Amino acid sequence: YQTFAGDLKWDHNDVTYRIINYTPDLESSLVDDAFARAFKVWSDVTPLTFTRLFDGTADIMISFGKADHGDPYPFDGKDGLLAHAYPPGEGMQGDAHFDDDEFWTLGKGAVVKTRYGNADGALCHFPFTFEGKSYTTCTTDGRSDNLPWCATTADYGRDKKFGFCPSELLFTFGGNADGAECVFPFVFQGEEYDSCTTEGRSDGYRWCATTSNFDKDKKYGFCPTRDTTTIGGNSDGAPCHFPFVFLGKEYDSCTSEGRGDGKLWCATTDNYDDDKKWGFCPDQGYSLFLVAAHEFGHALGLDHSNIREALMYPMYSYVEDFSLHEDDIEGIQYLYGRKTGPDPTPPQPDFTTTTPYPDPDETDPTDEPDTTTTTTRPVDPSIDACKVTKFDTITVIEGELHFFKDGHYWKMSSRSNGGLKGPFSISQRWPALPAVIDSAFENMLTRKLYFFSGTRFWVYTGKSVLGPRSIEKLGLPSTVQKVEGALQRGKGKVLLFSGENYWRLDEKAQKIDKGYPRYTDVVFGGVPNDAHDVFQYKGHIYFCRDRFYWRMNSRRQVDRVGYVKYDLLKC
Amino acid sequence: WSIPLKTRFVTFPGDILKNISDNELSENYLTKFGYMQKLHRSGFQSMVSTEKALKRMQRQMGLEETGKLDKSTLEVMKRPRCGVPDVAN
Repeated sequence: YQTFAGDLKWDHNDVTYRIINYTPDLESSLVDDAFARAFKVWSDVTPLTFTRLFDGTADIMISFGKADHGDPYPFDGKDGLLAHAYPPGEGMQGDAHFDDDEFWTLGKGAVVKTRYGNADGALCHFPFTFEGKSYTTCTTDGRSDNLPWCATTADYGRDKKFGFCPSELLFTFGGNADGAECVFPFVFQGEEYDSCTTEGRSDGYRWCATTSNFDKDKKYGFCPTRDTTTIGGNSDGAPCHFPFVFLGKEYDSCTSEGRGDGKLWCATTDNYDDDKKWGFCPDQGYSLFLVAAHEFGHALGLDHSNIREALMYPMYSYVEDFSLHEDDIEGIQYLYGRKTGPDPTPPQPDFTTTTPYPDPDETDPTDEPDTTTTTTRPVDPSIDACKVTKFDTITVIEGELHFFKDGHYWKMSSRSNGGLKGPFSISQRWPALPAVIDSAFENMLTRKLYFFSGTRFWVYTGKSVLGPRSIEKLGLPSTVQKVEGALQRGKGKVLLFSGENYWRLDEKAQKIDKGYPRYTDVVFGGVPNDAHDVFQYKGHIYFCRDRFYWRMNSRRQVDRVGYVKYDLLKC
Repeated sequence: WSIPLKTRFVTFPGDILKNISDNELSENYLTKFGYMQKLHRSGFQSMVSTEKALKRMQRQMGLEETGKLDKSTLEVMKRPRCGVPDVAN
């Protein structure tokens, strides 16, 4: 790692930040969340805390801009330079700028968060089927109002879950119209416009009037990026037109022909040769979280590292399960020291109302909405259970299969196969629990819920909790580092699995029965002896390893091996 | 059908990115990210040769230090990255 000359650093640990503007590519809540998570990368390993300001001057001012954006270092269009940030100090020092000619995502393509509809703002599920046809983008099919929509589950016909996709016909952002939708046509400087335009602006952002006459009403907003819009080019974000003609040849998909840089592009009219209208095709985009975490490293005083795997290496590469490299940790701790004492409160955006995805079982539909400003921990709606390769634990609670992963959980009703719900926040429903749950089970008679994490366990009865207590108190040996599965066997007896062994717990006595541990493979033949989840569901016992499960019937025969993703989550 | 298409590069209107030669790209990259300058103890700044600058860049990026604009160096130069210079000014 390297630090800037003179070891530039903040002289206080309570660093403030402010988000000046937003990108049209991502819903503002996703941007807020990406930045909050990027700061948490650094606050997890240092005594630093990050507080968001909504006005005034913050230590770290964050903005999106294109090309010449008000500092001496212009951006360069799509790809190439993604962002830059200044080392700590007064004025522009400490600020972070992101190139809005990039396509900002969470690293794996467009993240389309819906509005309205009946899916509570869930993300689009691509592909989805509607009337026998598969869709990989939002569509206006089936509607007469031209509003793009998507299904939020794989099959609209089965689940009937949908929402509307970002479009200028639904809302705008920024500007002075409080998010009102565009009105087309609108008049600007005597000219009539039928679509969003960059005319009249030097920053390249697409805008529209939200009344029929901008010259008279002066009401405007910026247009959100549709998932089908082109990026850059000269078409103001119009969608590709297929087929199109380029140099006399017809193209049915995006092409890199004609370009020396290999980037995929398309025409936005039927003939490029005649109209010269074009744009780049949407791609995987760049993870705003990863780029922000890197830039905030600069804003805290770290220069570029020459270790390829380090976050502070200058090149972008997407990693699915990000964790901070030892080199980055050493660098930031050289400047600010280690984190000491109990966990400080992690950076959390403040917002009015409750989390975007309250657990419906925990809320009363007759409750009045809470309009007081509360600080709540947001659930990242972009976390997709279908993309989780290995859950921390899977268990049945109140008849529903629960999938736990890194502070979140999803649930699936076993009664109606009613689809997956979530993500929900573990801390909101069971505040005493840590983010990672190794194992859990519910006593069907007492309704007590047992949660295991590492060498500790908690018992929830309704909203009251006992614990954490050490698993040694149950009689498990100190060599057991975690309980990986739990199976109820008869009245008050529970089998606890760890490694290649299992123990039988007498729940009433809160003690392990004599004669244990036993080898798992001796009693449960044919299942992996390193399963990390063991649970019972619909009369079968499931042993999971990574993305697979081994299902055992009541005669202890393995009768099926399958994918968690497809068979249990119904992805 | 086996005759390859003859690629023609065109200039796209409104495109910030221009078709530039590899050498131009390299010079721009080395200059922009601080590899061409050398700061002397006196505080005086001077330019270093392209070969030396390339070696500095290759060392920083964990590439073989050839001092030549080889394929792997060029590939790294074309990758998306942070705009903060690698060699502090």
